[in-house]
Amino acid sequence: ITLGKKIDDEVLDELEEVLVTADLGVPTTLELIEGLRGKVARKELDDAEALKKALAQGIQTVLENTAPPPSRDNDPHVIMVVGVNGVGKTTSIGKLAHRFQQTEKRQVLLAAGDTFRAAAGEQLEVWAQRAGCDIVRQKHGADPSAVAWDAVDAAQNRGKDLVIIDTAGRLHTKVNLMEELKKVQRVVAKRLPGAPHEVLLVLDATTGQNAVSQAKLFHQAVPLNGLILTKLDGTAKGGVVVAIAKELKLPICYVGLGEGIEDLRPFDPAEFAKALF
Amino acid sequence: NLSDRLAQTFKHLKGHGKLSEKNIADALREVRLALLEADVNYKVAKDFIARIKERAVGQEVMQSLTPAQQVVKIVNQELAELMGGQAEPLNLVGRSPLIYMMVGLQGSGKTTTSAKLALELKKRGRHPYLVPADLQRPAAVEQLKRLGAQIEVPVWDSNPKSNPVEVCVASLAGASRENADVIILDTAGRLHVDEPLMAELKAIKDKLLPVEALLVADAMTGQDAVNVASTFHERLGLTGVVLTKVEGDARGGAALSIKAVVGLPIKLVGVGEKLDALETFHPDRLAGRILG
Ligand SMILES: Nc1nc2c(ncn2[C@@H]2O[C@H](COP(=O)(O)OP(=O)(O)OP(=O)(O)O)[C@@H](O)[C@H]2O)c(=O)[nH]1
Ligand SMILES: Nc1nc2c(ncn2[C@@H]2O[C@H](COP(=O)(O)OP(=O)(O)OP(=O)(O)O)[C@@H](O)[C@H]2O)c(=O)[nH]1
Ligand SMILES: [Mg+2]
Ligand SMILES: [Mg+2]
Repeated sequence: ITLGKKIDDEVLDELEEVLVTADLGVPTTLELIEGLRGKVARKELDDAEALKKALAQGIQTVLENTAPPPSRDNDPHVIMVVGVNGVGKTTSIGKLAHRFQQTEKRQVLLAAGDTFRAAAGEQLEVWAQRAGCDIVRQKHGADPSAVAWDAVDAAQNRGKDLVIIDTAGRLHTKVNLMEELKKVQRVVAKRLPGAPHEVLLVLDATTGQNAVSQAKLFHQAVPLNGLILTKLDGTAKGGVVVAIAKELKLPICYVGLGEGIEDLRPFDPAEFAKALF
Repeated sequence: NLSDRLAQTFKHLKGHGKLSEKNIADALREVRLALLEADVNYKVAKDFIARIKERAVGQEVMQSLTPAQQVVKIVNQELAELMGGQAEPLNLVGRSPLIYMMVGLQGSGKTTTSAKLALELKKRGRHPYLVPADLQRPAAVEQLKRLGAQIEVPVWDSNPKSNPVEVCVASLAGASRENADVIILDTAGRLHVDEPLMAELKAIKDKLLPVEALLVADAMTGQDAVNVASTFHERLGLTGVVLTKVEGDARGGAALSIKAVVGLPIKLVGVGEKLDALETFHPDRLAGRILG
């Protein structure tokens, strides 16, 4: 759309459409475009292609100006995975377990912290088998905090150096469920001061502006350290993470690119920014 | 909300009936922002604003003592018209057993909704039968079996070594043994751009001839909603949409977009994780939450 075109209102409209359609949201899109108005006026950006490149760079910078993810040299390092229903928490945990064991040579133990949803424990069990790691489960309906406690306990007894806690999907607007999440965190901290060392929010790339509300409310309940953006193998661009990175300074740690155990990659801000266009 | 924002836009008006072009432009911008914030599709919002503009420069607003309220009234009317009047009911017409097919992206709520639907039909005096046609996702068959057990609805014992099309065909015998009159096929989540998997859905539909092919879509879906719904509809021929996770704070613009572009009726909404959390769709309620 931009090759060889001069910068005029039509070009600006087109770029606005591209970014809003990529789920960046209007405020973020306008901020990014406004931010380049000076350069356009001073003819430092002479055509539409240059403007597009500058926008991509601006987005990349926002995504890079985030807090660094916590160091993982705890023993055991405890990661808690949270998010609304169906976004890909359990699947991402399976992928992470595989990645940590294969490429980082860690000894992973999974905690089946979703004791509510039908067959949630069974689902995580399959992933533990596929990743070749341990899993701690209790019966359906058990207290998730008890499972988390048991898992940290088991990790120390068995010499596992990385624990990943799966939690039940929950809408961020449900106060009692957010309280349950806080309790899991408190109980884990009691069992191992400093834990959970890392809390990751899983976001579905098909989600629109509601992701901002999700990030804000989950962050208020249990301070987040980073995001996992799933289902980027679809046609949705996941642009809402730009607003989240800007407002909450949360880094996107990994992206999910499919349903297989290998379909997880570290986030690349430059690649992501370019793909939005 | 939009009413407040429009009141703000017009609060500097001296007297009445003297709305300038700028006033109207400002008002339209507020409406557009509200729609995009609510995840209404970019093009749908653009077309919608064009319609509002036509009416906004007419007598009803220009001569009004309360132009802000008039604009809100017009927006609400146009939204209501777009969403359609009543929700269209489930199709319960046809030779028994009726077949319902649940399709959609990964994680949208198909399995849970299948069970909710079975419970709802049971309450209406029907004999539902659940078919776990997802042989892909870990413990998916088990998930539907557990849900079926919770509501005492029989579930086909899918053969994990088979394939989804064969499972659906084979399940008819099981349904017949239970004297079931509605069979609900729960399919695996898939991307609309996955050719082989979309072909698989088409094969199931061609063989089983469902009276309902429902797209189960997440209420928090963003701009991609139209893309997903159009593709599923073009490839399969859908009869309706079930919107899930509606009880959250997602504004639900995806629903408006799907209705506007693809024209499919939203038949039901999922309003919670429990199996009784299924309601009829209320178009006017959605209009209200889209405007915020
Ligand atoms: N295409 C694709 N599908 C994914 C990805 N990540 C997860 N999924 C699928 O999304 C669906 C939901 O994944 P789950 O891991 O069960 O999601 P969850 O957040 O644990 O769900 P709840 O525990 O029910 O809240 C499954 O069908 C997964 O295979 C991804 O990166 N790409
Ligand atoms: N809050 C809320 N959660 C829901 C609703 N409907 C389904 N869920 C939850 O959403 C998550 C995903 O539901 P599933 O039924 O497993 O979704 P699915 O479409 O079958 O997923 P795949 O088979 O992996 O594609 C589960 O945690 C459900 O409990 C709803 O209306 N509200
Ligand atoms: Mg899960
Ligand atoms: Mg399912």
